[in-house]
Amino acid sequence: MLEAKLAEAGTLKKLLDAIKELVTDANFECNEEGINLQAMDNSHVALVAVHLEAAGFKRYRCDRPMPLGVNLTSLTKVLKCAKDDDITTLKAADEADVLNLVYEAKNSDRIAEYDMKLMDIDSDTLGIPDTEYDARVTMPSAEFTRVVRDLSQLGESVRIEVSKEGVRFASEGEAANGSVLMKQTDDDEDTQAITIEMNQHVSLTFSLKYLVNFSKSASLCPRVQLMMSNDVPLLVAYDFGQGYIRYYLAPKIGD
Amino acid sequence: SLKQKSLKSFFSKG
Repeated sequence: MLEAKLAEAGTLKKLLDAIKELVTDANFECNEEGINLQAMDNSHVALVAVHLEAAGFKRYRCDRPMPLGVNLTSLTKVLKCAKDDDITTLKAADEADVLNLVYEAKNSDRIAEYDMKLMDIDSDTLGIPDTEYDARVTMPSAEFTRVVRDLSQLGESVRIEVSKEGVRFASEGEAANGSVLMKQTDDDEDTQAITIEMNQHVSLTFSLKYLVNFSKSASLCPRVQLMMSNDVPLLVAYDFGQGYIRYYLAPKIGD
Repeated sequence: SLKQKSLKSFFSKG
């Protein structure tokens, strides 16, 4: 069986917000180390990988590995019934077709209980190769959100170029072009810092609508990392205290 | 022109 007690429903809500527009159904793979989810969008352009560590829960017990097939729209509805600071317990028996969610109010005696149907999901888990990336950019997640949102007003794609100068995001639209250069900052310790580690110059083009989607994870984590090598998928990584959410995005490449 | 690649051409089925 699974029993996982989270300090706050808000963490799960934010996580769902960050993936629900990319994927509709996903298996939450539970084992003694924690909960993992890997899912691709319908067009096979983007992949999201989530990990929640067992140690990050107030209480965690999973006797044997079990997949929980979840419709994310349904889970979003059930989570809306929780207050952000409710203590939240997820429970499922072995071979169960129901996920039980219990919300305990922090400052009152309210206890709410919900049961949600689980489903069988055929998921083809992809093997993601360990990659040595040529460039790693670390920046405030809010800045990343802003730049992709701004450029998505202009065009469909963004070219991301990393050089010693900094990281440049450029988009060409029918009516307007735009580019944003973010220079490396001196003070690495500053939470507003932009740091660039680079073996070689990289230049890649991606669909902006996916990046706008990924950037919703800014609510989970103040920093984001972009990992890039020429002609391979971009990795957008948000590490928060209890785990991580990582997105992979296939590039657009010339014929 | 640029073509959108699929992730399946980069990642193997595990």
